[in-house]
Amino acid sequence: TVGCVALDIHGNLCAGTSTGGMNNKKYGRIGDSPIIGAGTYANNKTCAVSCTGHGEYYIRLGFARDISALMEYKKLGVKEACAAEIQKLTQLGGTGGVIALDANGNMAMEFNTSAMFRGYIKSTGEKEIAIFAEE
Amino acid sequence: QEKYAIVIHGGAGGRSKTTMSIEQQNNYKAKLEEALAAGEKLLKNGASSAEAVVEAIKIMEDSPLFNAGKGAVFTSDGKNELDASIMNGENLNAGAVAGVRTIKNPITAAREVMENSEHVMLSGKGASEFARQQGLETVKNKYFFTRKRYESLKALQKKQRKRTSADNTG
Repeated sequence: TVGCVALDIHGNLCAGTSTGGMNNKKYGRIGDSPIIGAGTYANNKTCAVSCTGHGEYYIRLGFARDISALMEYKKLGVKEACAAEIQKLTQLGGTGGVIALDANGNMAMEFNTSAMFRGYIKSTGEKEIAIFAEE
Repeated sequence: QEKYAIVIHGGAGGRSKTTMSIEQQNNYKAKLEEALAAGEKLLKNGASSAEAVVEAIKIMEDSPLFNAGKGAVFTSDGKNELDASIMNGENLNAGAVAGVRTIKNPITAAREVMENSEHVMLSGKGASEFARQQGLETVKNKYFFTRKRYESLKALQKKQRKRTSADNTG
């Protein structure tokens, strides 16, 4: 799965996710990637979210929308909200990761696996590309 | 506001430094860098976040490194079946395609659903037909074939069929 979240100079957020699904899948199985609110969500009031991982768990949690709800109703920051949601994923037995970005350019790249291919660039010049958890 | 930012991922999993060579790591990092740079260039020039998201994802879809587009894994019947979605934070407009086999860049189809249909998600042959009508590039399913992913499917299927003592029952 690949994904991207972006904030443009007009202050608008967008999230996108694309996937080849699960190896050896049957029965027309579909994961969270194309499901709005599960693998992808964006709202200028809160954040833009793209997920990667074991889709069934993300669907059951309403993962991406839940992060937005944690920010909107519980007033969590984007990083805190993503960390809390990954905690829920872990407790449920799921694995994967998430990237998110709020309207102020604050971002999160959280995961409970040993690696997630990831990177970001901000208009401030701040930049990172990483693979493993310890990076 | 002149502030912009772009964040990408290329999938999460159980890889470790011991299972990936430095060359492999560098290949992944170079492709992530390329996707980020393409998105940033658009954002810097005033493009919308949706344009940047689609451009960055297209680069990763076109790479065999990631499980999307060209590097997609296989279904049990040996086909590549793709899903994608996009959502706009300004107006909560959204689009998605699921279970498509012939759209070269599924993220572009998701965007077409978002911007040029009254629906949120289209699936299967109908989604492919819609994409064709919108002028998107379609390919034969074999375009998505990669040896590495096919071998991964065969290895998994072989493992599933491996005989165990339970097979002796009855």
